[in-house]
Amino acid sequence: IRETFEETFEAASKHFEELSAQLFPGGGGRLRLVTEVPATQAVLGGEGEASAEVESADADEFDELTGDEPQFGVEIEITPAGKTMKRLSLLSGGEKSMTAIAFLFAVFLAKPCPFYILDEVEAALDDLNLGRFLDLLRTYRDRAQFIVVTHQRRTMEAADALYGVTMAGDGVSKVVSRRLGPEELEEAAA
Amino acid sequence: IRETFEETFEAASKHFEELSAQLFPGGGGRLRLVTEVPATQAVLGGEGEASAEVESADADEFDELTGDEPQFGVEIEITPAGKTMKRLSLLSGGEKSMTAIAFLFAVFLAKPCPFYILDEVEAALDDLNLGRFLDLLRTYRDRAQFIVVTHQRRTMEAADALYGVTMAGDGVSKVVSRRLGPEELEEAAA
Amino acid sequence: MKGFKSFPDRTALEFAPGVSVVVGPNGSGKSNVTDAVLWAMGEQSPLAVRGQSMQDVIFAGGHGRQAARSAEVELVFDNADGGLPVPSAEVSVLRRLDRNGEGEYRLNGARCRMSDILEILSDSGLGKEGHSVVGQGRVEAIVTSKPRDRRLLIEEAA
Amino acid sequence: MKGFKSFPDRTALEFAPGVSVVVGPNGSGKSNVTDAVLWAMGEQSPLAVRGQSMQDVIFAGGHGRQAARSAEVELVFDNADGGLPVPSAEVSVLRRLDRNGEGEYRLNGARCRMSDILEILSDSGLGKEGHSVVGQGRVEAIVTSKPRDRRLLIEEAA
Ligand SMILES: Nc1ncnc2c1ncn2[C@@H]1O[C@H](COP(=O)(O)OP(=O)(O)OP(=O)(O)O)[C@@H](O)[C@H]1O
Ligand SMILES: Nc1ncnc2c1ncn2[C@@H]1O[C@H](COP(=O)(O)OP(=O)(O)OP(=O)(O)O)[C@@H](O)[C@H]1O
Ligand SMILES: [Mg+2]
Ligand SMILES: [Mg+2]
Repeated sequence: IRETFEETFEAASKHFEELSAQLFPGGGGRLRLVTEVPATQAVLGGEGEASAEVESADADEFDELTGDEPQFGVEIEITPAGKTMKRLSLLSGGEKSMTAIAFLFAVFLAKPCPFYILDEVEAALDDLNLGRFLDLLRTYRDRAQFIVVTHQRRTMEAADALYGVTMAGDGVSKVVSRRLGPEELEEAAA
Repeated sequence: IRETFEETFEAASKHFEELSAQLFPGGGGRLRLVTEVPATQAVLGGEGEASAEVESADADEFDELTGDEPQFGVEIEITPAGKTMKRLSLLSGGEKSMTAIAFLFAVFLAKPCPFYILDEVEAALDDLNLGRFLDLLRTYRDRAQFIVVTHQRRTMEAADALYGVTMAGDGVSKVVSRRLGPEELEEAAA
Repeated sequence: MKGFKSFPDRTALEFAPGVSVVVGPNGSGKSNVTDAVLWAMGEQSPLAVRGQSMQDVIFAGGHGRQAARSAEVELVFDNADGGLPVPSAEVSVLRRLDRNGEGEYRLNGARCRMSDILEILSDSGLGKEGHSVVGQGRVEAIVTSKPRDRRLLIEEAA
Repeated sequence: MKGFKSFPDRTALEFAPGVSVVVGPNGSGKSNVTDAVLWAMGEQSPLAVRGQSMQDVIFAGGHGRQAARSAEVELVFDNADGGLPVPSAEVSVLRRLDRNGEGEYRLNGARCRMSDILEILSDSGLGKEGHSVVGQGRVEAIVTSKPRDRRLLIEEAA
């Protein structure tokens, strides 16, 4: 059941626009296809200059890697509320995490995998953003298996099942698991 | 007031042994000087084999960088409680953070800087380890200025002064600060 | 898994549908579970599972426990919906590695090549880019990576 | 600081002795303060302050705010104990950068070279290794770095 890159990218783009508006209320974002071609610096699907310049540093490296074949890349643009769109690198830790989460879920909605493992992906999020991330999990929990490793109490509260890992004094890990009904969750999170 | 590298390393090593025993109760750690010399793989200050082998991958790179001059490095060994000493890379996120914190404070105790800025260094720590980190801050707060950026309530509770940063809808940051008496802290952390 | 990192004894984890949350103290073994899944799916770089050589994933011993001689991880997928191109209701992917560096892959118990495993998994987007597994401290990588890496990620999902 | 990242207007932060805790929502500007201190101390790599070119640290404008033409950060140290080799009770280190890439350093108001600043700071261990400033997501770097980088760190403190 393989779709082409173009079809998946189209769908992921559309979902990314919706998700970034949801995760950055008052702001937004989008995905953009860019081509890194040494001489012509062409850009597909959007305004060319800023991104062409960004890729030119890679141009020589590309020549060696791919010969004459133009290479596609996916550029991410994010505009948090009230800010002008700037370099991705300048975003804060929490903003970068939210952007990555938006991207991951956008690809998921375009073409779901049967399971996802998310190891402490919410470590940098403040309370407001953590809530937005947990809402995503709650919204899509029936469409895939989400295995989330965390230290955060609120993330535990979103669980359908809880897996407790402990290590004894001999360096051996042990796992204990429980499916959770609502009352049990309150007790576990206490 | 410059000491030699040897003097500072000696002091830092001693502090690191104490701190790692404190931060990894039931475990321990130490610093070791290693020399990366292409042909002879000599190791100073301790058992040689494991580390010499670790450095051999760097040997060729060293030849180019430094010619014939042997390069020193500082190797960190950490043994969390109940485990055998293994590669640093295999340590968990929280264990790596605690190791880095032990190293930083060991160097601080050997040769204090006037201030330290710690930006979300406790993000990977569980409750128990967070407590140990905060105890370190409380112990040494009179010997240097510690500026700590955090999202965690318990870290806020350790503050002598609190600085709140906010951003308005125009992308402009604003700072409000308060020195804290004990009653005020309880209210701020609520 | 058995003999993998901090799991010397055979440990079975069954994940229910929906959101499964894994909790525990620092260093207890949570991310080792993440590494196990990534490894069983064919991860080739020891660095991706925090090792320097691939044998680092074999249980190295602890107080009163001897080191293991091999590591083994088996992933069992529910294939009732036929999502994987294998004619069985359950698909088992197994990877094993010995201390002397000898390893093997098994599909439903039968020895196969790693490329066979990768091919089976890639149909569901579970390929070598491994984008469905986000390791600890790795979430920001999507944002700091090069545009063409993200494209590879989408291609794999496609 | 003034014109630095998300601080277009002159903002003064006075840090008391002991533990000062900086809090606020994601993206509010906390790490920008960390960047400002690192930058004023002579950081040469734009990547260390999350930029691609050094001009990235100049306020780029927001809704209803125009971009700034320069960025300036001043650090004022209490030198009552004579810890810094400068004959004044307070030592001011200032760094400024224009959009066209022209920059300057000032020590107690007088123009100087970056190397002068580095020399003054290095006595207190505040050198270009910058080990006293641990950036966001950077704490594990001490553990993942090469042994000789840690030696450089100790040398700088010495
Ligand atoms: N081959 C091995 N044999 C035995 N123990 C190992 C092996 N590899 C790793 N470990 C141990 O497993 C521990 C790391 O476990 P893991 O990374 O899963 O912790 P974690 O639960 O994710 O913790 P954190 O919350 O800090 O991220 C380390 O203490 C490490 O020494
Ligand atoms: N030159 C600039 N001009 C205007 N705004 C900028 C500039 N550089 C960075 N910013 C903005 O500053 C914000 C980042 O701030 P900062 O990293 O300090 O956040 P933070 O408070 O540390 O958040 P977190 O808790 O997520 O780490 C980003 O939204 C970024 O767009
Ligand atoms: Mg972990
Ligand atoms: Mg920050």
